[in-house]
Amino acid sequence: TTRTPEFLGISHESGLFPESESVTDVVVGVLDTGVWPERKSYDDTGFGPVPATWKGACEEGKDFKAATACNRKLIGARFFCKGYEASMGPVDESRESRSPRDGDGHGTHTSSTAAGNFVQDASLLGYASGTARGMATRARIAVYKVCWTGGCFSSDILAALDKAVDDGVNVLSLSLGGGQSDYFRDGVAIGAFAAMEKGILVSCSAGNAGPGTASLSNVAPWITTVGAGTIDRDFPAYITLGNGMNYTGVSLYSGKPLPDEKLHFVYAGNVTNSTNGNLCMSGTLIPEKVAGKIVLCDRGINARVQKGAVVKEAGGAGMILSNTAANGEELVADAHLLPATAVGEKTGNAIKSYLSSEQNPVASIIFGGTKVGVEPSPVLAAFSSRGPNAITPAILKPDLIAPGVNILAGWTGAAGPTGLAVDTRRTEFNIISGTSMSCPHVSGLAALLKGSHPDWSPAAIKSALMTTAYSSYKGGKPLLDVSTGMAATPFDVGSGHVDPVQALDPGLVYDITPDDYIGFLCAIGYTPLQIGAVSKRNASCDSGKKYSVSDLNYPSFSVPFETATTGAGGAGSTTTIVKHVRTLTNVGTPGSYRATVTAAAEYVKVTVEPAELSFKQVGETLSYTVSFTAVSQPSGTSSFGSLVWSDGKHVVASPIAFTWT
Amino acid sequence: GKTSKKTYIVHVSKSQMPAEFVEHSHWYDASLQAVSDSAEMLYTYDTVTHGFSARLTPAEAEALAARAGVLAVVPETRYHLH
Repeated sequence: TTRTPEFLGISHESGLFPESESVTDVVVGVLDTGVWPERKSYDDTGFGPVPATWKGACEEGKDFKAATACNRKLIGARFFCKGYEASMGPVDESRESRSPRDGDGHGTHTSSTAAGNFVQDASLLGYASGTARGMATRARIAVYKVCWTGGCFSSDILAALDKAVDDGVNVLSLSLGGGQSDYFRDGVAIGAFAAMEKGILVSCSAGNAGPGTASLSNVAPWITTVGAGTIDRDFPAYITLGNGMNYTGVSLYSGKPLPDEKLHFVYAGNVTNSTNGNLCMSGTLIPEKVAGKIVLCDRGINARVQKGAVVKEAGGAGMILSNTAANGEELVADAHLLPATAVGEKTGNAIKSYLSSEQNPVASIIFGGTKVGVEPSPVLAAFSSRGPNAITPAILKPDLIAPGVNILAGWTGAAGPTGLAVDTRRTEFNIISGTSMSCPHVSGLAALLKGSHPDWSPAAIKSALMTTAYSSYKGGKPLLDVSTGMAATPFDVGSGHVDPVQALDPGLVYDITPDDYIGFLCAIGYTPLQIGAVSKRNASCDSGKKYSVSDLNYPSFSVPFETATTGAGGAGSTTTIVKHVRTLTNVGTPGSYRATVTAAAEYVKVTVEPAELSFKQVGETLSYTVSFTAVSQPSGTSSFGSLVWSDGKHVVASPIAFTWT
Repeated sequence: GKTSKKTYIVHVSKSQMPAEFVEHSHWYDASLQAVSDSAEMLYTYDTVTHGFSARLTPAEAEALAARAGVLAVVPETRYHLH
């Protein structure tokens, strides 16, 4: 990636986060669409021998030869398609490779984001130019191709996880999801449990089903669930209408610009015979009414870049793509095939108003290239999936957010940057968006932490990433949610935006053992069979013991209250007290930490006992009890707060989410 | 339909393998053959879970789930890129 290392403070220029040579012993396993191994991101110059513990392989296919594909950087490449082929029929080798080769681009993008080597003079058609690099440039990469044109099947994912753990990966990165299901039915959750037991951190994307609530994937507590935010970079495009009004959108268009004079401008909904012609679906535009004009299309249903292709095919000269309420003001840039720009809902409505009021509307679009230093940033992406956690409401998810909007990283040689069949351009890099892009940022950062602290458990690394994440801008104002323009909540950003420099030295961590997670499974009422399916253990819960989800030593707090159903006063008449016990482990220098709590609502009170913890040595553990006292509220109410431990140098922060159901 | 096959993940308790088997894969094969004449096994799993995946009819999956040592028989899920 370009820019995100600077944005995250880990660029070598900063000198804050020098990568230790021990990172070369860390292997990041990426389950995705495979890899385009010829990309410079996988150059192994300067890498020593493959770690002796590595048991992986470079599987061959017609177009994938181990001798040339794998090296000391890309140390493993496997593919898994038995499940896919059993359901969908044989892989169509005229369309995709029956090998680890990535014909899609997604897998090359994610693996190079996590751990790609330095590549100078990187850009997409001149946009986002700079030196591209992954988060952990010295880590090794192993790819496991599990996604094919028809999807990613759980039998293949489980087989890949089985192999990856056997092979000896240290971090697993999965930018995929399958909706919401119980952990014992979820192949990713099951695979991640075993990986966690072996000391492997598993980072997964939260999903792109935002801004709707309870839209998360990959919410098992042993997984690190990553949402997406923007960085301080933009690709502006400037629109001028015939009435003199100017608007700004975003675009990655790179080609012949529009003529200097303004062009005729039409709304797609008015140049179609189709009821949904405003969406610029294939074959819905009337060429005679579109030819040579700029067309305004509404976002939704079909791919954004496909809308551009539809306008181009109909003879249009350019396109303005308007967000609807579903996306609000979020602007995602695309490398359109014709001069085109995306605009937010408000701008789109203003432009539509002009189109409907003007008899002979005209417009122009000028492309502004790359702009950095955009503020505020980060801002939560509208598409980023949101809590509450629908499977286990008492575990707060997502865990944190990371850069996931307009991310430049490596790309396949088999498809153009739009991914459309008609796109014959080939680029070494592409700029795309999604929680798929934020997840490998965290995977790579976890690899850096693993290299610096080889003895830390996956839970300790996750805790370090979470408790040092920031939830406000430098001026103190809370991180914003682009879908509302308002402050993001812990249901949106979890602990906040990852801050790897702080995560390197978190001071204290909330550690969790595999046995603790078994207690969690007992707490959520799993039967011995279900626990066995998740954990492979013959575990039975102790009938004499009271298990509670709040016993899990999680680095954040979710406190679901039940709304009082009795009492003349209704809501507000009943007070409930919920207690959580947590244990902190000192991973820094000896010191005394004091607790500070905040709660946004007056009907919630948070107390911590003891309010001061003094650690005398590294590895020492001390426990505290936090009590949440709340007056009953109407069902559907939510409120937020935070608990921060600090010794004056370290800040160990946990978000708190309260809900009433 | 009742006769159409789809993929299931079969989770087993490895420690409950009957004594007459030496290899787990033999136990898996025998379990599968006991419920189906034609079921094909896709993968066996031995690290992140114990068990196998196979193409089964719903009735075969149900019969397999009732066998000793089987923890769960879960229909395959399709995941998508984010």
